Amino acid sequence: MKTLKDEILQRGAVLSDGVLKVDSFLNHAIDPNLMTKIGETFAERFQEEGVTKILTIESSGIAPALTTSLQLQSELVFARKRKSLTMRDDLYSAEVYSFTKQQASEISVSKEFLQPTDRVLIIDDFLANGQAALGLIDIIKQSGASIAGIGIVIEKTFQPGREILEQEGYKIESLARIASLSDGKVTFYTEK
Amino acid sequence: MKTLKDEILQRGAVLSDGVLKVDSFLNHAIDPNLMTKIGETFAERFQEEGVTKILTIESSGIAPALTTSLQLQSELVFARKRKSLTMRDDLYSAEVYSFTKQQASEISVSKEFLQPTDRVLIIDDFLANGQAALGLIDIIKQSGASIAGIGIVIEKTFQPGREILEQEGYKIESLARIASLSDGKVTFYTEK
Ligand SMILES: Nc1nc2c(ncn2[C@@H]2O[C@H](COP(=O)(O)OP(=O)(O)O)[C@@H](OP(=O)(O)OP(=O)(O)O)[C@H]2O)c(=O)[nH]1
Ligand SMILES: Nc1nc2c(ncn2[C@@H]2O[C@H](COP(=O)(O)OP(=O)(O)O)[C@@H](OP(=O)(O)OP(=O)(O)O)[C@H]2O)c(=O)[nH]1
Repeated sequence: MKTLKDEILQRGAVLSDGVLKVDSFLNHAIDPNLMTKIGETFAERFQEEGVTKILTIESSGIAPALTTSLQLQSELVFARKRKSLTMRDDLYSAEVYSFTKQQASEISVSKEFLQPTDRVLIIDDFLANGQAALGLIDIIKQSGASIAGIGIVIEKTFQPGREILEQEGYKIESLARIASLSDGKVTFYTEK
Repeated sequence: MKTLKDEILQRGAVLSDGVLKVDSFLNHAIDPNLMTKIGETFAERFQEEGVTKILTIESSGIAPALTTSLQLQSELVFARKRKSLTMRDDLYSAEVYSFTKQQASEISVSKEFLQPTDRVLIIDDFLANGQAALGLIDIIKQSGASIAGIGIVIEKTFQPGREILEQEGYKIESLARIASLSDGKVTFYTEK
């Protein structure tokens, strides 16, 4: 997605060989009009997939997931990383491992919000090690729903997440694919 | 906002005298079209206020804040409750006290995303004790920006937050105002 790639180059900051900072439009400040374009792009790419529901995870996944759900006119749910005040009922939960923190944490979705009849599109802001996406996939499988695909705003192609998800056979659409962040610059992956 | 009040009556659940569960459309599942109507309503009510930026707080504030920012064509930032991977730079922080947990926690916004020239509209999902709103106000004041007002989706008028914020002199727009949750039912506040 050219607009997104331009934004990354103009408004992103490479913090290290492994980390791209896009707080200015995605992870802290949010660019509303860019979120609309992201939603339109995901909707185009998944419009033939019969998506009934979008599943994302708090917090940075919510904005791109919302604009996508508006375009697809689908339902929307976000997985919680911590139980909220009202999350008492039966839950689907999954473990998500953090390589940085070297520890696992639990994410959850209330059972009432995922039905076996659902066809679920996963949307998230970053794809790195893929652990969050795998956790959401696990939750969808527990519910009996089917997976329409995975939409990622920014993929770091040099990390294992993309490969892991491809091997599982899912349709993955990443709006920006980054081959490298070394030497302080963003190098996009060019599909052959 | 009649549509919202109808949704609360049809899809909300009174968990106790103090807690209304609206996970089905606001706090876990999100109703995208309702979020759009909420955004249009907030935009109508604040369109004369010269809003340059919306400030909300993760996670449930993000969806209503995003749709409002789309209507007002303003910038958008969400305060963090925990430092994210990329939040290294100078921060404005404030303490937020939780009466339920009986402990304070810190919320933060990177300084680069609040300028003295900003005129900030605060948006949040619930107004109860008002501590989160007071924390956001504190942060805005630290930045030198001015406060355009406060937009709340659901206000529990029987809790102290509304009164506290009114005494501070802010323009507050709550789309649903709840006078009581006792006897397992929602009683809306009727303005005289
Ligand atoms: N800005 C930025 N973030 C990255 C990058 N790579 C991974 N992340 C984010 O970091 C968080 C993952 O960290 P960990 O759970 O510790 O996992 P990891 O060490 O195995 O990558 C996730 O944030 P999250 O759960 O999505 O947090 P939130 O923003 O939704 O609160 C993920 O999206 C990157 O290059 N840049
Ligand atoms: N569903 C529901 N939630 C309520 C109600 N009253 C307060 N809350 C939410 O509970 C959380 C506040 O809890 P505490 O910080 O422990 O504060 P408190 O005990 O002083 O109220 C906030 O969630 P938050 O920080 O906004 O969490 P998040 O949803 O954004 O993650 C607030 O919006 C209610 O009647 N119903």
